[in-house]
Amino acid sequence: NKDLPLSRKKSLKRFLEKRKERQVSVSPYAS
Amino acid sequence: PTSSSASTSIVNDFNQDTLQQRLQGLIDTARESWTYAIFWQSSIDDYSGHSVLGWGDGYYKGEVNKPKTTQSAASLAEQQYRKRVLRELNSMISGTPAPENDAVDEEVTDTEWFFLISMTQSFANGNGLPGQAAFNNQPVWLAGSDRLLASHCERARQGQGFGLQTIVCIPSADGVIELGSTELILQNSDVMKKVRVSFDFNNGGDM
Repeated sequence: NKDLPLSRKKSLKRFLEKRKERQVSVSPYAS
Repeated sequence: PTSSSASTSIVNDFNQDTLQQRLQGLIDTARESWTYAIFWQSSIDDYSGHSVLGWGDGYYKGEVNKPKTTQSAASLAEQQYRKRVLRELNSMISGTPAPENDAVDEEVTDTEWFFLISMTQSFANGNGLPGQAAFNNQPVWLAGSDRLLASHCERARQGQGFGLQTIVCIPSADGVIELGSTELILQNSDVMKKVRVSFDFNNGGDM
C-alpha cells in the first residue's frame, strides 16, 4: 500500500522486475 | 518477527542505489554460489527508543541449477497463494489492476518467497540471527541444514524450511549483511573481509 516505506518499495520493484527478466530469459518463446 | 516503526535511516533514495550495487557486486563476483544478500539496517524505534534491525535493501540472485521441485515443495494451494500475493504486489507497484488469470505465472520458488517475506521482518537488538551478529559484533555462520534446523533462531529454521543450507550474518557499519545459499558453504574469511571492505561506510566507504 501507499504506506510501504520507500526502501522496501524500491527493493520490491527491483525484485519483481528482475524476476520478470529471469522468466523471459528461460521462456521457450523468448527470442 | 515484528514490523518496525523505525524512522532514523541512513538509506535514502540516492544511497540505496549504491547499496544495491554493493550487494549485487558482493554475490555476483563471489566464488561461492549465494542465493541472496540482504542489508539489515540498524535504526532506533520511534516508540520504544530501542535499536532495531529492519530491511535496508536486498539482492536476490536465485539458484544456479534450480530444481523443478524441492524437498519442501509448496502445495498447489500454497503456490496459488504465493502467485496471488505476487500479482497483487505487482499491481501495487505498477499501479495497474492485478490480472485474474495466473496461468502464465512461473512458480514462486521457496527462496524467492523467503526473500520476499524477509522484507516484512525486523529484529530487536540481540534477537534473531542478524540481531545476534549486531549485538555481539561477531559474524554468525550457519552451514548445513541440520545446523539451521537446530538453531534457536526462528529465521534459521524458517530458512531451512525454504531450502537454504547456509545463512551468514556479518555485522557492518549501521547494520548487518546477511547472505543465504541453498548450497553448503563453509566458513571462510574471504567472504567476511569482502563484506567489511564493501560495507564499512565509516572507514573508506563512501556511503
